[in-house]
Amino acid sequence: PAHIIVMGNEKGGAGKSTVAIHLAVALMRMNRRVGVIDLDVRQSTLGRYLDNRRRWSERRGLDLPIPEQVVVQASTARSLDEAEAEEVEAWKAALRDLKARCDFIVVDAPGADTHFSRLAHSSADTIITPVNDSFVDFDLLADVDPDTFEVGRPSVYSALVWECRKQKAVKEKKSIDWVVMRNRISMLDARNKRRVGKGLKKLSERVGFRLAPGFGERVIYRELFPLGLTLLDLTQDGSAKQFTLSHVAARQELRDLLIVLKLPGLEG
Amino acid sequence: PAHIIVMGNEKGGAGKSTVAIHLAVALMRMNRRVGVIDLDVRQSTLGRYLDNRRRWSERRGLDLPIPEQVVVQASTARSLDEAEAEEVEAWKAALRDLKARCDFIVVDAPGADTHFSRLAHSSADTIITPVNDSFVDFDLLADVDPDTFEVGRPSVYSALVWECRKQKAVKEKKSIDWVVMRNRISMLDARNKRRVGKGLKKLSERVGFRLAPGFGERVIYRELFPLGLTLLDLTQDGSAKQFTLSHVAARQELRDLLIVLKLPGLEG
Ligand SMILES: Nc1ncnc2c1ncn2[C@@H]1O[C@H](COP(=O)(O)OP(=O)(O)OP(=O)(O)O)[C@@H](O)[C@H]1O
Ligand SMILES: Nc1ncnc2c1ncn2[C@@H]1O[C@H](COP(=O)(O)OP(=O)(O)OP(=O)(O)O)[C@@H](O)[C@H]1O
Ligand SMILES: [Mg+2]
Ligand SMILES: [Mg+2]
Repeated sequence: PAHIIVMGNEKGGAGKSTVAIHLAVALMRMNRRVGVIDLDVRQSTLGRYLDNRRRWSERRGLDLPIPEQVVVQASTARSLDEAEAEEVEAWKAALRDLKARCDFIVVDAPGADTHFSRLAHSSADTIITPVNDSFVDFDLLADVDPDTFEVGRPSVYSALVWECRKQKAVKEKKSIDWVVMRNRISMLDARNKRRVGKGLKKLSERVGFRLAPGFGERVIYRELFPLGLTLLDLTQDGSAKQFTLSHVAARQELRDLLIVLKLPGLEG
Repeated sequence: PAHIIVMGNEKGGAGKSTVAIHLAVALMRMNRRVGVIDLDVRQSTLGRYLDNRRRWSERRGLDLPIPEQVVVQASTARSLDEAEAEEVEAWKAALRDLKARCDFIVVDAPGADTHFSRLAHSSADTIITPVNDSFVDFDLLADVDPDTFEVGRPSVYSALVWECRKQKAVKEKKSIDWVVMRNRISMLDARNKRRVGKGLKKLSERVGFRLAPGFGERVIYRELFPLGLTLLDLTQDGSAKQFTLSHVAARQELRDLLIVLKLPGLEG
């Protein structure tokens, strides 16, 4: 049965779409069938990434591995009860469609608390939450004391995941593996990095997520968007005549993330 | 009459709240009366930043300059017509409240297309749009060609600003000064930076915004969030025994932004 991975973080710009595309391509290059649902219906970063990928693949005659995508529309109903009923149907149809033909379904949730986002969180097998190395992002997970940097009360996004986990337990009698990873980690910045790291470690025990190795701030994670490529595609695309140290480090970061995710069927 | 500055970008994590707090504190330290409306009603980054500021100011007996804040609630009505009518009233009341006692009103819009966000964009005198140095962020402004990096069709957020500008022109017979600035600019990364820069320059003429100097990626812009402080407060707070090169550069970036904004009453 398809394993559903939801890229979730109500905080904007944490890296959900970036990790989503790199995960999807990595899994395809490990010969898994991958489906994608972009729930950021207006912004469509992931959808546009795939449009760019299709365009580049055609332009260069490359035959790149491209995940299956099902597009869901937001409801335009003016009554929320009606809109949510419509969206539940659209969501279930998208899942049924992809479950039939994929090993993994990567769902890119928006950086906002939307009905679609909650549906996704409540259906997830794995939730991956990227976080900037910043207490501004941390603030949506929990409060911190400004003197001791001790972790305080869980905050809105922790509460959202908790509620969705309960719904999943009730509906499917299954648990959710919640994995948090830092993203856009700066190469400098020792004190803030240490404080955020300690906060995440403390909070992981309290709120119930695992910590995964994160991604550094690297232009290679973002500069290929107009081409729809990821660093994993560069040998096939043939354009990169040599890999920089940053490329090699990025490949390792992606590999290390996959190892810690322990996704089903991927051992070895 | 109060000058309304809206921090707008539908793209998440571009730096709206970060620029909002630094602008608010800078204006207060130039002896202007500043009011703040945080329209990211669930996340409340700016509201929490100010809560942290009040807490630190009390704990340390500091009497920091703190902007006036009016809190608006999102409507919980299940009918969108009813919810939007409620939010229009809440918005007007918040503006009336602050207009009476402020020179500047800084509105922090959410990283999503919400009704409150559109109300704010249509009432703005100045819209400031921070953007990551990235075509992922650029994509919400316009499409680019992957071979030439030529700017193509305007995208969802450009369309939103255009619609709101029309509404402002119709309702108030006034124009909006739309200013775009890069944020989290990397010290390395030459090629991508050059391409994004050229794209922004081209687009500014086509879509009608001015370009302002941006902010570098600097930990000083984010590490003080739990204290509610900005780099401008460090001499008063007394905690920074010496300023790093990055602090000095950040101060200059903030000054350069204010110069280009040409806000009323601030010449000299
Ligand atoms: N590891 C990284 N290194 C460099 N740039 C990155 C990295 N991760 C993300 N970015 C850039 O940071 C910005 C935010 O990333 P992204 O759009 O993936 O976040 P998101 O969580 O999907 O945002 P939203 O909430 O708007 O959906 C983008 O400009 C992206 O290109
Ligand atoms: N110039 C900068 N240097 C370093 N870090 C920054 C800078 N600007 C923003 N950040 C960090 O980047 C992240 C996103 O910034 P911020 O929350 O201000 O963006 P936003 O546009 O308000 O996001 P949202 O759409 O979620 O409201 C935060 O973790 C913030 O601390
Ligand atoms: Mg996204
Ligand atoms: Mg914000």
